[in-house]
Amino acid sequence: FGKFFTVDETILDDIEAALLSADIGVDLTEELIKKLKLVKKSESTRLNDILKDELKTLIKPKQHEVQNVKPRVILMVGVNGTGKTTSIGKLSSLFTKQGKNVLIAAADTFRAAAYDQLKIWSVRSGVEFLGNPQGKDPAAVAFDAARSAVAKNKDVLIIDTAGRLHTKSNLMQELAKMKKVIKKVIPEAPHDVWLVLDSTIGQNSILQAQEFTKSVGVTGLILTKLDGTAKGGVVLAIHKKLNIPIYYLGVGEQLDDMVEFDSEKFINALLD
Amino acid sequence: MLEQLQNSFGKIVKTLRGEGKITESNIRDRMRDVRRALLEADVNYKVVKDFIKTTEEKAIGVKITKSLSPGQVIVKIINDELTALLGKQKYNLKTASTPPTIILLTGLQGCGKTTFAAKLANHLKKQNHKPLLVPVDIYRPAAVQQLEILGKQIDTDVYSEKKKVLKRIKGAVSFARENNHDTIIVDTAGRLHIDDKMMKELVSIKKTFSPDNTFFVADGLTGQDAVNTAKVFDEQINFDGIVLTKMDSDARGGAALSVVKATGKPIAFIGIGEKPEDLEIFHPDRIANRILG
Ligand SMILES: Nc1nc2c(ncn2[C@@H]2O[C@H](COP(=O)(O)OP(=O)(O)OP(=O)(O)O)[C@@H](O)[C@H]2O)c(=O)[nH]1
Ligand SMILES: Nc1nc2c(ncn2[C@@H]2O[C@H](COP(=O)(O)OP(=O)(O)OP(=O)(O)O)[C@@H](O)[C@H]2O)c(=O)[nH]1
Ligand SMILES: [Mg+2]
Ligand SMILES: [Mg+2]
Repeated sequence: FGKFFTVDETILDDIEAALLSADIGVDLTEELIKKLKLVKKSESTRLNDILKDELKTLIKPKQHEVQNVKPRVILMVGVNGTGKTTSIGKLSSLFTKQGKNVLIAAADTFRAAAYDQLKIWSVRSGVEFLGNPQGKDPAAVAFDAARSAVAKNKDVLIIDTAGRLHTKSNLMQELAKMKKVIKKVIPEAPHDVWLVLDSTIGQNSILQAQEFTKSVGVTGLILTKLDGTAKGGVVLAIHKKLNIPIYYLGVGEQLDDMVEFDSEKFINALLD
Repeated sequence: MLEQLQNSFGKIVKTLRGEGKITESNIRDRMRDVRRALLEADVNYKVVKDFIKTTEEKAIGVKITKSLSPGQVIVKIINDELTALLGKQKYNLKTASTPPTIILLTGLQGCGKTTFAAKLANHLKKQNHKPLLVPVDIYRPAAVQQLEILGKQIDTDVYSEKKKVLKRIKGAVSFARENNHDTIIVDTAGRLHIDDKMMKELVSIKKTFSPDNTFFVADGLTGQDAVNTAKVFDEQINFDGIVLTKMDSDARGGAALSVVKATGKPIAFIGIGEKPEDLEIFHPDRIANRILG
C-alpha cells in the first residue's frame, strides 16, 4: 500500500551503491536506506538533503581540541603505511604556524630509515627533532623526548611510532609500555593518542580503532589520503561505535596538505 | 561464516526430504547472507552483485543427493566459484632473453612496495639469482635510504645514482650487465591513479624499458576503492600481476577478489609480514576461505 507513496526503488538502489562504494559499510547503509524508505514520494527531490542530514547526525559538527597543557604530548599510532610520519611533519608545521614551540620525536626504531624520514620533515617544518639513529628501544626514545620537551619548555611534543597491526599483541603491548614510560616524566601524558587511518582501507579500520582503543585509548582520529578517490566513509561507523572525534584530514604528500576536519564538507564529499 | 552458511542453508532445505532441488525462492534469502558477508569482507559492491548473480544461476536447479546435504552443496558452489575467480591463472615470473630481467613495482602510497622489493630480492636469491635493487622514489623523504638499508639487511646490492628516474634505471641496467646481476627490481614512488604527472612517469618507464614483469602492489586491507585504482593502473601500464600485502592482518581481503575481477590479472604474491622472508606464493583456495570468513 505504502509503495505508491514512498520513494522509488531504483533511486534507493543508486543511493545504496553510493553509500557502499564510500566504505560506509553494510550495517550503516542498511540503517540509512531503511530511514529513506519511509520518505514520501512527494519529498523525493529532497532525498539527497535528507540523507545528508541523517549522515550529519552520525557525526558531531566541527571537532575541537583541548589546548591548555604544556607540553602537550601527542602520541601518533596506527597500522603500517597509513601516513603517521608524514602527518607528524604536516602537523608540526601547522602548530608552528599557530605560534607553538614544537618538538617531534622518532620513536619508530624498527622501520628502515624512519629516523631519517622524520628528520627531513623536521627540517621542512623548522621544528626541533629528537631520535636515536641506532636506537632499538622505542620507549627509551619516548622517555628522552618527554624529558627534553619539559626541559626545553616546549608547547607540543609529537611522538612518532612504528606502524603495527592491531592483531600483533606484543606490538600493542609495546605501545602500552611506551605510555607508561611517558607517564614517568609527565603523569597526565600522553594527553592525546591519535590514530592515523588510511582512507583507502575498508572495514578493517573499525577493528583497528577498536583494538587500538583497547590497548592504548585513542583520543582522536586522523584520516589520510583523501586526495585520492577513496571516501573514508568507514569513519562514520567508527565515530558512531566509539565516539572518537576526527581532528584532521590528510590531502596530499606535502607539508601543507593537512586540513581540519569539517563534517559538513566531509559529508558532501562522501556523496558526490 | 562458511559454517553459518552451511547451517542456514541446511535449514531451508530441511523441509525437502531425501532428494530435492534447490529452488529460486529458497536460495534467494541465503544469497542475501552471502552478499552481506562479501561486502563486509570489502569485496567491491559491483563485483559482489555479479558474483551473487552467477552463483545463484549455478545453484538453482542443482539436485540434492543423499551423499551431501543441501547446505554443503551450496557452500561448495560458492567456494568453488570464488576460488575459480581468484585463481584462474598462476603467475610465472618471466625472464628476459638478454639479462637483466626487469621487474617493475608500482602502486599507491604506503601499500608495501619497498618492503616487497626486498622480499622479492630475497626470494630470488634463494633461487640462485643475483638480483639488484633499484630505488627510484626520489620524492618521499628517505625512500632511497630505506631500500639501501633493506638491501644491506639481505646482503643484496642496491644501485642508486643521484639522477632522475629514467637515468637511474638506465644506469642500473648497465651496472647489472657489468656485474652479472641477472635481475633488477625497480621500486617506484607511491602514486595516486589520478595524478597525471606521476602516472605519465610510470608510462614512460614502461615504454622506455619494457619491464619483463610489472607488478601492481595493493594493500590487502583496501576497501571499495581497490577497483578504481587497479583499473586505472591496468589501463595505463597493463601490469602483469598483483601483489597483495599485509595479509598477516585480520582483514578479510575482499580487495583480492575486486582487483582480480576488475583487471583479469593474476595475484602473484602475498605479503604476510614486515621481514624479507614474509612472502608467500598465492593460494586461491586459502584466500577464498578467508574472504568468506
Ligand atoms: N596522497 C597522499 N599520500 C599520503 C598522505 N599521507 C601520507 N601519504 C603517503 O603515504 C606513504 C606512507 O606515509 P608514511 O608517513 O611513511 O606512513 P607511516 O604510517 O608513517 O608508515 P609506517 O611508519 O611504515 O607505518 C608515503 O608515501 C606518504 O607520502 C596523504 O594525505 N595523501
Ligand atoms: N604487517 C605487514 N606490514 C607490511 C607488509 N608489507 C609492508 N608492510 C609495512 O607497511 C609499511 C609501508 O611499507 P613500504 O614498503 O614503505 O610501502 P611503500 O609502498 O613502499 O610506501 P611508499 O613508497 O611511501 O608509497 C611499512 O611499515 C612496512 O613494514 C606486510 O605484508 N605485512
Ligand atoms: Mg612511519
Ligand atoms: Mg616505498
